[in-house]
Amino acid sequence: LSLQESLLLKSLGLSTKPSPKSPVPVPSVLWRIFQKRKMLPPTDKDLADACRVEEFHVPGNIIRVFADQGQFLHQGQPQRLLWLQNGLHNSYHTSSQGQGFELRLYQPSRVALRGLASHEGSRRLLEERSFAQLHKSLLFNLSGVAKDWRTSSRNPGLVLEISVRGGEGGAALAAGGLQGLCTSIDSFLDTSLLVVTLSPEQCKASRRRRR
Amino acid sequence: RRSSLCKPRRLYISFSDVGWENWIIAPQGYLANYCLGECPFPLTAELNSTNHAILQTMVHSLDPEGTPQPCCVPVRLSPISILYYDNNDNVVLRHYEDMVVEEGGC
Repeated sequence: LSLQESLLLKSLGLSTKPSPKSPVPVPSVLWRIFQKRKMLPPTDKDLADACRVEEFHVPGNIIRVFADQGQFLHQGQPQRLLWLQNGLHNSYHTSSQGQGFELRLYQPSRVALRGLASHEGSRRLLEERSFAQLHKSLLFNLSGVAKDWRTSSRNPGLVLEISVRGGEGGAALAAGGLQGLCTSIDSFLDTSLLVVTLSPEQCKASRRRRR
Repeated sequence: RRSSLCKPRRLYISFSDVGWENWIIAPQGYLANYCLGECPFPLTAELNSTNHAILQTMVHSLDPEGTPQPCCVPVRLSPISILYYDNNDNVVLRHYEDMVVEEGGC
């Protein structure tokens, strides 16, 4: 890198010039935030606080999305999910055989989590829904559950189960395998982590007083 | 003569010019601008001057060799946001303060 380029990168808080290998699509949440700031009227532009993410009501100037890295998990192992999102907004996923699905969200006790499904008795059902087509995203209000996550030791996580609706599983098995059904919903299970950080160098508390 | 007064001048920064187009997703570039121009005595209101600048122009008018004119500097700046890939192919949105000169002053 030329001296100028490395100094410019440094001023932007980057130690090296990134070299993406397989760029992923821009997550819609970031694109929306970016566009919203870009579309601010010129008179309001300087009012936008570069050191606060209004969308999440937190201080921060860097929003980073870690794309789903769970594919390498061994098939059949439970996959940790942070967000259930229909991969393509406004498109409708139906299972190839037209079966419906049931979705249940549990809060396991700490012991149950170690064994997961093996301790069904010691988990509390939080949500139950059935669907044949998944429209947009499924949103759950977890504020009640999250309240007691204040200390990490009390956060046993949540267990999400998606199963074939009622007796249709047996028919599906006969028709050629439960696995086929599950692959049809696989395409929209996604795990992504969005992290907001505040870079102290670029968000200096003591600002040069402006006139 | 008016155009020589202190005010923002157009400066467009193109990220592809510095070879960053493969990791910066958006924008491709942006108008950063810069300040340039005179701060002559008497300073007019549009020059956003500080009291000190008013004083300095007065002294400059009396002793041009000894005391220079006040500086022409940015007085209102706005942030920009940049979307880019980091080294692990994650998408990052980063806001940078004071990246666009909206207004200049003495």
